[in-house]
Amino acid sequence: PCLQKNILYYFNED
Amino acid sequence: MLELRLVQGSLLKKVLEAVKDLVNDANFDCSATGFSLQAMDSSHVALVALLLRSEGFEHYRCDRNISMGMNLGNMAKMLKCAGNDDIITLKADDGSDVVTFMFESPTQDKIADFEMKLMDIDSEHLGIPEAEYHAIVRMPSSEFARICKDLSSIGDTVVISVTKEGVKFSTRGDIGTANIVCRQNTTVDKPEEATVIEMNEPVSLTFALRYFNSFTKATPLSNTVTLSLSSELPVVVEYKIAEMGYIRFYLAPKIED
Repeated sequence: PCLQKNILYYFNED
Repeated sequence: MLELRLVQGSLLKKVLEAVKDLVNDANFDCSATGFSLQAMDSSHVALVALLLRSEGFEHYRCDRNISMGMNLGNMAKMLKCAGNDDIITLKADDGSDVVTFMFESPTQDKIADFEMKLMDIDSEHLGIPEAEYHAIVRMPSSEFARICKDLSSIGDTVVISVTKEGVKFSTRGDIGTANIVCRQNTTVDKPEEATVIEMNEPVSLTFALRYFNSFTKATPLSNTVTLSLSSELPVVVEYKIAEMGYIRFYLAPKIED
């Protein structure tokens, strides 16, 4: 089972 | 006042075809640097970043930075009405709620203008840090598209592993498994046919294939694609747009639970 990471986990709002 | 004249209008047509299925609505930002877009897909798993530099336009007038919210499906519909050889000009007046696309045939015997309503889009702009990647793979974009298409008929996810042996794309599904290894190959007739692997350290990451298949809609924009992989970051799938800029897709990996 794999968990799909979210892009917001890596990049923050400017 | 905004006026951008793009002699190679087909580029903009191709850009829209590449992003319209991934993102529904997005803000196009216009500044002295160029015409750009950053948007996430609705599930916030993928992000697309586009830059068309101002120098790539025959005429580029952007009096002040503006952000224009557009429905990409509707924009694609309008741009489909432009011929492949047409010159495309985008025009918008300050404070206007519409954008005009003007299409000129190369011989100037047909001139069309299409006006599209703009929309207010509340989108967050993300900071994408400069990063060192564990591995960078450059390969023919058509080859990458073929691999993604082939593997998606077997499984839903792809494991991309880069070692000194090469880059391996693997999947598994109900009917079986598949592994495709591409080795570095720089002894080709044309540089765009080469597979070039720069590896600082081995890396292996798992991704949902359906996103890659969506990214490969950008294949007509570039003969080559670059995959930048790091175990701590989303993969970057970059298609360079000759003389103008790039379209980059970022995809968050799947992590073992």
